[in-house]
Amino acid sequence: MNIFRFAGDMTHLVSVLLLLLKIYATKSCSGISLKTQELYALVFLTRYLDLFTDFISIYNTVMKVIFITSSLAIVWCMRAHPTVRRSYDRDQDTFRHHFLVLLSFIMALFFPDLFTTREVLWAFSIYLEAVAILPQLVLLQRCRNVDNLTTHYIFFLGSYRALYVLNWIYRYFTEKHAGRWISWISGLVQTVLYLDFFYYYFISWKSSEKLRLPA
Amino acid sequence: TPRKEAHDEL
Repeated sequence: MNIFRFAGDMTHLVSVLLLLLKIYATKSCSGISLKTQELYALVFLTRYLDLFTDFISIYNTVMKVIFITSSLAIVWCMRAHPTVRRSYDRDQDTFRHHFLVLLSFIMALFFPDLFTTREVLWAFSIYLEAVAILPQLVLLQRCRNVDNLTTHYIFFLGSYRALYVLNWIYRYFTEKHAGRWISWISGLVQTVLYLDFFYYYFISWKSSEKLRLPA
Repeated sequence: TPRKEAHDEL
């Protein structure tokens, strides 16, 4: 494991902790897209199917368990927690995320690495994750006042895959490990989708004002 | 193998 990969995993972990902190500390999920959280839960459930079959390392297993349980806990909180669910902006979070699931699944059927159940589901999870942030970014444009924890959460969530891209570049030059083109392309698409947000996040940080995405 | 390598990533 190289520093980029480890930094990417830690960044991803921090984003999850920031979201849990926001929901726990403010007892509110305002500004958070339930649809993006549901898509991420689906991403982890379909990507980590080998959790019980292939043991890679303690670290690998622990991280997979953390990501699966936290994403399910957040979806549960936003749907069922008596206090938190009331702050969910249902009428603003209207992205048709079912189309993202359908599109990713069709892509995985046509472009898996291997045409086996596990590889098709793995490719599905990779394609889906690339677009999973869209409902959240759309919601962010609609919600004017989003708290800082939420913007930091999105920043770290977007940064982790960018660090993974650096990890693949590093591995390409050091281990001659070409990596999987599915991961490369999806990881690049995923990171590009955040560029707009990163720009406004940087502007808001420099001018120390609230982050505002243009309408 | 590249496949296993990729699967050790999260």
